[in-house]
Amino acid sequence: EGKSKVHIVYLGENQHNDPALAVDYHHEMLATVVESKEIASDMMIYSYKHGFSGFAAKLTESQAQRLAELPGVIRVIPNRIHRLQ
Amino acid sequence: TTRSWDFLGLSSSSPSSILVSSKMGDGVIIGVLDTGVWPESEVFKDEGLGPIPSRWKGVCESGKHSNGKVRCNRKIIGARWFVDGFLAEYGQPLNTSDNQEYLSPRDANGHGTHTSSTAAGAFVGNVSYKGLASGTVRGGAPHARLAIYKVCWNVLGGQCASADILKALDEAIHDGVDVLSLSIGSSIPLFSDVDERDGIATGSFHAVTRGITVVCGAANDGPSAQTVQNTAPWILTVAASTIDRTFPAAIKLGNNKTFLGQALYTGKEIGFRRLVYPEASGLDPNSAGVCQALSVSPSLVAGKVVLCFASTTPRVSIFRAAAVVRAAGGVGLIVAKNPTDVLTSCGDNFPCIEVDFEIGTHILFYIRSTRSPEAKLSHSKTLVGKRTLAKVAYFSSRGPNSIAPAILKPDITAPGVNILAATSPLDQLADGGYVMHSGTSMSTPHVAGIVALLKALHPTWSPAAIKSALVTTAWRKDQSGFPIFADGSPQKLANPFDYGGGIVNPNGAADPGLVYDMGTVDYMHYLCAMDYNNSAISRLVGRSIVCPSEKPSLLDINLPSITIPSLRHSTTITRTVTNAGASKAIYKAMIDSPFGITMVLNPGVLVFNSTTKKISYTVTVTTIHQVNTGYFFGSLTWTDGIHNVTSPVSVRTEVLQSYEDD
Repeated sequence: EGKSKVHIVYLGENQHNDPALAVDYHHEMLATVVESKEIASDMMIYSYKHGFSGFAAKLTESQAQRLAELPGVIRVIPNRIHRLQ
Repeated sequence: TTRSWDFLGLSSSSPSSILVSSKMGDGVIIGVLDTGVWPESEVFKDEGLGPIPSRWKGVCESGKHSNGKVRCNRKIIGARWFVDGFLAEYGQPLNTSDNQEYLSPRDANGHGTHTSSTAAGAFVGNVSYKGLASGTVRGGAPHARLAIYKVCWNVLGGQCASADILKALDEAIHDGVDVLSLSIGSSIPLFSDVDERDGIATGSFHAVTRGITVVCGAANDGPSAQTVQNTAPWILTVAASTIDRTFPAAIKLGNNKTFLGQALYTGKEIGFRRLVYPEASGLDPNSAGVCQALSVSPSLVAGKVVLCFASTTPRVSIFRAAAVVRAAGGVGLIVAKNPTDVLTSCGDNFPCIEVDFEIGTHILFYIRSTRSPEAKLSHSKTLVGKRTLAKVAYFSSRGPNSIAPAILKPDITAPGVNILAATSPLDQLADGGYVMHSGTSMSTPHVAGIVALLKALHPTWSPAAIKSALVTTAWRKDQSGFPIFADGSPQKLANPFDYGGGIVNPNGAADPGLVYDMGTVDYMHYLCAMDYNNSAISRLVGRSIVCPSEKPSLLDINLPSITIPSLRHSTTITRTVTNAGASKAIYKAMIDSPFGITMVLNPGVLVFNSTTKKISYTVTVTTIHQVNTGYFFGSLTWTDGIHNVTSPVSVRTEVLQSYEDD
């Protein structure tokens, strides 16, 4: 429970025309499962705001689970490693 | 690339090549997700290039430290780096104890410099690798621009986090790239097409629906079946082939017999020296001569040439055996192994010549039957031209597609063996800033460069139309009509699971006649057929989607190929072709049915005019087999006498449910 790992919270096609609005939306969504917007900002790694919507953040398993249950979230999935070919 | 573009018919001296008609890809922007770039390499000079395309919205991030700073020009118009997802997982700072790395777009590994220069590098003459493969290196689209997205880091040979890959894809879509080249893969078993752990399938979906072609490698896990990666139908998946170039090196024995092996050895000829095979006493005399277990003393091999047999992991075996022989004072190594295409220098130009088991056995018999066996080793030569047949590379991953076997993968094949291109000066194998590498990493940017040429010629073509043009015009035979083989154990005639449509034919793809086009609706059809739920599909495509109550068939996805993994009696599939040539055209069908399979077309003739640009047809496929079979292969070609629009056909009969890959 205690250990945070990078997760990708995928929200699908971007519903915001303004990338800044998408970023705000991502922070607000993350803030709903942590204590504050400040903590959410610290946990946030990336906002995906142009071609699609979502974010990457360091989450515990229970935080990832709670995010996955929010409306609008398609999936919350752990980060993984790829290799050169 | 000193030969690969000529092999593909894109010689700069040929006026009929699309290299000329496309203005070498001028105006097209290729995004490369890789290990970064070494911008000072001569291949990235921007002489002769006009202003940066006005639609470009990307940036050039120079980096945090002075020694890693990167400056862009009119060739490299964008350079960014994404490491936060990787660092968050692995901890900071980046552990580069084994290899140098820069927190900037600068490429320490060399892989990204190799791939980006292959896609869009400028012409640089008089390049060779230690005297071999000499010629002019260049990219497929020498006037296209490069946008570099560094997402892979020089740790354990090059690693990339899916969070970083997704971020780079998100930014690349915003920046305005036309083509994306990703020589990146994961491992089997695959994640689903809508699972972000894949990182590539989801991000590339959004790129493709915005008209950006995404080119990915098929991976290097061949020749085993079902090893192909990056299998989503919107991705253009690339297998690897050899080209019409080899590097033979002669081995002359004391009995005057000469054998040819292959090597990257450019040192002096090794005159006649004593030839030894480390033979053990006891029940298994061959155990001491296994390359990967070679243990030889100076008293046995000093000043001599050693023969060994590699039974597994040949590349590792060769490096290890060469190091052992060299340390013991040996002057050369002959490695008998299964054919694997790939050659690597054995370090400091130590002569290690690779032969197949047949030649190795001949040499062994000579050693065992002669009191004082001797061998002379010549340096390698570069042999180029028609007499050298191209083959699907041994390592190239093979279909069928393990997620959706009805979706043919790989799509296409391009040169990926012993490709000479620019690298980072930190690359330990580099010779003057250039190196030879092999892999589907190398074939992928070949196709990305070709896509850039096609984009320049046909700016309105969709990614699916471009894929269709490549697949239906690909070469399945060489110039003399000889079929293409696939390396494996044993070598065999190549089939669609080895090479997709075949070896890419850029000039043919520029004028394909007909294309099998697709858009977002077709990809939704695929996602519904794959049983992904309505809400996930709706979110993915950005609007409400309800899959039809009767599940669509994967067989009806409008692909330029037909793959039926489980045919019991008879099935009818539908395709729609779009005329991409002269408005008035009549196409007739030529069917080469797979063994024991009948294919009936309706209609059998397609008539296009100024009002009819798209026509649908059906193919009814029936089997006569009464048992579960393996795949049989054939083709369906529409021809108007000028264009041949060929779809590869693969059919497996299953009268009983399959319980394994039979």
